Amino acid sequence: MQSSITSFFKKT
Amino acid sequence: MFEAKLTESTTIKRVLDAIKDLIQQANFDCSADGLSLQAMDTPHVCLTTMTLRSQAFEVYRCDRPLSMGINLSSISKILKCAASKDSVKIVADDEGADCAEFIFENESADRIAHFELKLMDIDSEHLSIPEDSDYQAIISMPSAEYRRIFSDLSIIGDTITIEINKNTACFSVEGDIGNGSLNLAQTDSADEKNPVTINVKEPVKMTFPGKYLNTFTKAVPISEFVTLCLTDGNPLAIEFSLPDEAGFVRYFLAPKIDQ
Repeated sequence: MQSSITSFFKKT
Repeated sequence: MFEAKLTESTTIKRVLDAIKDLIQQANFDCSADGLSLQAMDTPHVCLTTMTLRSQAFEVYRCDRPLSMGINLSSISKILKCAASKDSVKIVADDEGADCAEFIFENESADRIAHFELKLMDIDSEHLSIPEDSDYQAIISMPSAEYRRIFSDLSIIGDTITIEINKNTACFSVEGDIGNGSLNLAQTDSADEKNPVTINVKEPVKMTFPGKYLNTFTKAVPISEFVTLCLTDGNPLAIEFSLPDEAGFVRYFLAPKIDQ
C-alpha cells in the first residue's frame, strides 16, 4: 500500500 | 523590491524541469538567503523542495521576504523564450505584486526580451522536514547511473525495492511481465571516475513507487551525482545539488508499506 508523505512530516 | 539575476538561464531551466512534472503550482519564497520552494504532488506521495541560494545569482536583492505564487507550466513557457546562454533577471515588487517581470538578455547585450508572469494566490500546506535526520543508509552515485537504474526498472513494474547492506545496494522490481534486479557495489578506488559510495549504519530494505523514482531522473542534468538517504519506515530523501553550493532539488518519497 502506498503511504502518504503527510503522515511523516508535520504541518507547520 | 525583489531583483535576482542569473548569468545563464540554464540553471533555472534545469531546476524547473526537475519539478514541473510533480507540481502544478507553488509559492516561490524569496528571502535574503535566496529563492526556495516546497510543494507536494497532488496524491501527496512526494514532497519536492528546491533552493537557489543568493550566491547562485550574479545580482540578488530582496529587501523583505515575499512569496510569489507561480504556475509551473506558465513559468516554463516563459523561460522557453530564453536561450540557454541568455541571462535571466526576475523583478517583483514586494508589496503585493500581481505579476513578476522576466528579462532575458543575450551575451552581447544587444537583444533584450521582457515578459510578465501573472502571480497567483496559492494556499499551500507547509511541512516541517527534520534538518538533522540520522539516516540508516546513504548511497551516492553518478546521476547518470541513477537514471539508468530507475528508467530501466520502472519499465518492468511500479514496485521497486531498495535494499542496502554493507558495501552493496540492490535495486529490484516486480511487475506483471516478470521481475528484475540490479546490484551496485561501492567502488574500490577513491580516484575512480564515477564513484559509488555506500554508508550503512544499519542494513535497510524498503519499497517505493517506481513511477516517482523515474520522474526524479528529470533532475539528472542539475548534478553529476545524486544522494539517496534511507531510514526504515521513513520517506526516501533524494538530493541533486547544484555546483558550487548554489542550491539543490530534494525529493522526499513516501514508502509503500505492508497492509
